[in-house]
Amino acid sequence: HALEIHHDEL
Amino acid sequence: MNVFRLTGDLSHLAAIIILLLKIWKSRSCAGISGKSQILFAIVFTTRYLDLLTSFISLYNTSMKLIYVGCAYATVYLIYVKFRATYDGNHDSFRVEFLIVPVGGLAVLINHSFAPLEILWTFSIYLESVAILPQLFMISKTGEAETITTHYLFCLGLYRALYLFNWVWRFYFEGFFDMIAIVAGLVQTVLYCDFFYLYVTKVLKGKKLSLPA
Repeated sequence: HALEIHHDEL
Repeated sequence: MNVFRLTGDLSHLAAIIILLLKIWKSRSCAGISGKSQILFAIVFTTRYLDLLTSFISLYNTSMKLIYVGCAYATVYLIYVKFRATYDGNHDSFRVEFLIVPVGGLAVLINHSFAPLEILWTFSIYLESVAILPQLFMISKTGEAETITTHYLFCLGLYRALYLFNWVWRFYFEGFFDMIAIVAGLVQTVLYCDFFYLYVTKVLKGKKLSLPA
């Protein structure tokens, strides 16, 4: 599975 | 969350509110680039599609909703409600020269070749140059209302504060996002000339006007 990328910034 | 990130977000919010209030109170969008505002609406729309897929925090979700809502409200005020005051002749920057290369770059250089991720990358690249139509308009007319310069200052300050935030996060969390950092640097550099004029003129009570 493709890595899950988290963008926590606005 | 650190102090730079929070003040950066608040500065961004202040910029957006200043612009909305300026247009609303003066019943006019003279001197404001509608094209830049459309680009910002595209930026927020393509970046915050993750509202539908992931939840980070109440702060995160509410700020995203406010940013998107205000962006569309600003576009509505410029192109519908106060359309008669919109200075289209001076807002002549060709946005396709930004959108097309930025779209190409987002497809080529991204963290992962997935639709949402490419759109996120596109929004990061586009945000870094979205203010260009506004700066172009000011250079064309040779002046800007003081309230417009406050808007631009808050918008530039937000990105500068994010740079400090990334330095902080790199040292204390080992976190860094190369795409966001490079685009953020580009974006901040674009404001440098304006920052100089803001400090040397506007803060000394003079109107921002460029030499002919």
